[in-house]
This record gives sequence, C-alpha cells and structure tokens, in this order.
Amino acid sequence: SGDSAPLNEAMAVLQHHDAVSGTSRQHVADDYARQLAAGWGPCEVLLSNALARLSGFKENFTYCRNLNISVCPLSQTAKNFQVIIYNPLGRNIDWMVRLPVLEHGFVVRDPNDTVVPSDVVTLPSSDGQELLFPASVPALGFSTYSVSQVPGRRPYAHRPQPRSPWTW
Amino acid sequence: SGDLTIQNEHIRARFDPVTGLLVEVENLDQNLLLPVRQAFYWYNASVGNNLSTQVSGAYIFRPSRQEPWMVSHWAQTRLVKTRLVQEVHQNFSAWCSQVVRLYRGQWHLELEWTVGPIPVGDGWGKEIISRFDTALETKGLFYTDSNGREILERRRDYRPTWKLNQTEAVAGNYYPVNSRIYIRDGTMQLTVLTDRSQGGSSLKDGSMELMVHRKLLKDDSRGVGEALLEDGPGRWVRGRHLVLLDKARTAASGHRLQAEKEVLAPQVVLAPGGGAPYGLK
Repeated sequence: SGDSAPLNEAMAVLQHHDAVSGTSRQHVADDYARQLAAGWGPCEVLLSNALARLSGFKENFTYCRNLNISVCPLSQTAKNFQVIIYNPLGRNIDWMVRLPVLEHGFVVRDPNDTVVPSDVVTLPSSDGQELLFPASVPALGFSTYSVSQVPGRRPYAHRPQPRSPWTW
Repeated sequence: SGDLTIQNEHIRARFDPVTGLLVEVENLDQNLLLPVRQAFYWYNASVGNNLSTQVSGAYIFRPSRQEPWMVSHWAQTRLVKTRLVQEVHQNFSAWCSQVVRLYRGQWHLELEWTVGPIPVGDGWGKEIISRFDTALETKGLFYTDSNGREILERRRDYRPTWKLNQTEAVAGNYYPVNSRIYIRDGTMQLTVLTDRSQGGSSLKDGSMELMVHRKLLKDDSRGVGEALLEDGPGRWVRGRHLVLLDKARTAASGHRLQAEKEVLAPQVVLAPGGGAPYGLK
C-alpha cells in the first residue's frame, strides 16, 4: 500500500530556513534530499494504486525521476509502452511530452487510438534521442497514450545543425 | 542563411549569427518586437575588502565588484527544427550551456540552462546569473512575486518602509524570486518564470537577472561553519526559465496561467501496457 505521510513529514522538516535557503552544512543538505527521496517512494505506490483503480488495469507503473537529464530505462528499451499523464490543475492542459528513446521510428496514439504527430530529436552535445509528442490532459485527470516502435523505420532523427563557424 | 531564428505560430526568437546569443523576441500575435540580449555572467564572490570583512557565503551574497564577468561572449550553436519544436543549442563553455526552445502552439520561449560544475581552480568563488538586457525604460522599477501570489514592486536602492542607506549596490538590490520576475514600460512587459526559487534583481534600467548557481570558497561567519562548496567537483544544475513578451496591460493573464502549469506540472507515469484487469467486471 502507498503512503504520503513520509513525504508530508519530510516537507515538514524542510520548512526550516536551512532547507529553504541552503544555509546548512553539506551533509545536512544531503540528508534533506535523502528524506525527500525516501518520502517520494511510497507516494509512487499510492499513485500507482490510484491509477490502477481509475484505469481498471493493474500495470507495473514506472516513474522516471531523471527525465530532466534524459534518463528513463523503460522508454529507452521497450518496443511498446504506455505514457500516463496526470494533470493536477483544475483545467484542461496541452503538454509537450519528451521521453528519451533509442534511435527508432515511433507511432504515438491518443486515448481514442488516433495517431498523434510525434518527432524524435537529438540531444545537444550527446547522441541521445528524445521522442516528442503533444498530449491533451483533462482537468484533475489523466490521459493514456500508447507508444509503439515502428520496426525498420529509422526516424529522420532531427540532428542539430552546427551553426557557428566553430566546431561544436 | 546568416539568419539564426526559431519561431512557432506565436513567438519568434532571433539570435546573432556570429555570437549565437539571443538578441530579439517577437510576439507575432500582438505585433510586439523587443531587442533582448540574454547571456550568462558570474560575480566574483567577495572574500572581504577594505570596506567590510564580510565574505560571500551560504547566508550572504556579496560580490567583490559590481560588474559581473561574462561566462562567454559567444556560444557555439546548433539548430534543430521539426514539426513540433524548434531549438537553438548554445554551448558557452565546458560548464555552461542552454537550449532555447519553442514548441508548437506555445506562447513562451523556454530557456533550459545547464550550469556546473563551476570551476574554482583560479581561487575565486563564483555566483552565476542569467541576465536579460533590453531597451525598456523601467525607471528603476521591477517586479518580483512573493510565494507565487502577491507581486511586489521593487525600486532600485530604495525600501518603502525605511530610508535606505545603500551600501551594497548589487546584493542590496537582490530579492527572492519564487516564481517570476518582470520588467515593463508603458507598453510592453517582459516576464521570466522560474521553475524554482532564485535570487533576482534589475540593476540597470531594462535589465533583469536571476542567480542560477553558486560555488564559494569561504564561510561567511553566520553559523554554518562551512563554505557553500559541494563535495567533489560539485553539482551541475539544470533548470528552465520561461520568457513571455506581452502587452503590459494583459501580461498578467499570460504569466499567471503559465506559472500555474509550471508549478503544478503534469506527472508522467510509464507502463509496459497489457496489465491484468483491476476488477472482475
């Protein structure tokens, strides 16, 4: 079962001005980060249980905590996977989803099984790729998109074109 | 072509083809064009001087001089254009780069900056800022939020509740920025939304800056007993600044709605698919 109390407690501890403004010794700052990460774990279980109940399927839900540095083992290895986007705002939103992938072609379908436009772009100063697609998510709700690799089709992964006369 | 431009239905951003720096933002819907130069700078952290022994540290921001140094006067750039996104990748130095992005249908320019590990081999602590310079006649005024709700008007070298004798021209004008900072003249407003709390200011008319990372070599004698100096080579930090150009009169609706999406961003969850039905029905 999931539990949000550990994260609540971590957030309570982090009301201290040292946590808010970074005026603590390094090992204390590291411990604050540890408490937050430890608190987030049981929340993932809570969110997974809620999504299973609401979507009607017991999935092995996976959270990629390092999307900001383009790391997500599932999207970088699976041939097919689902992307569930939960919107905490009280209004519909459009959101550009970015997920690290290996160099392949992909087809993305929305909850109505309609193909949505998608692109694969190469990341700066690396050869990583990211899959992009626009998602529409209802107020206080979630949308499930399905991503499938297209065998054989290598995308025209949009490689950045060096612009400056200097080499990259 | 020599022109280095990215655009979508609503926004166009132009870069200097030689330096690779952002030089202009245009709101195509409202026919607004503003020269905006954005670059990264660093303040040399004070280690105390003849005026004061105060050191820049975890509690105290105190640069050793008023003018920051540019991280680089130019950036190596790469351009990506697809149906859904147009990006300029800027590489300023081994420890400072940025991707300027415009997604299809988006009303703001996204600047995803990556800074660090900050080099201190020269013996100098460094406090890194991203600075936006425009020709807006702001008359010493700028605006920062207070916890994302109330917007406070700030006036350079001034405090509304007491007569300020300004002794720190830079640090004395820095304020907390929890979600946004903006400058405006009678017509246009340039807003920068942050994805975390940062320090910010406007030290010259038409200019606005946000501090994105720090690495200091001395303790500031306020109780921590340790310099703001992470172990090992130190952290590299990645974040985003969202830049909105609007009419001053209608800017609030743009930045308030976008800031909500930023603070309460969607949660992305993945699943292999094909899971067992939850209930028997």
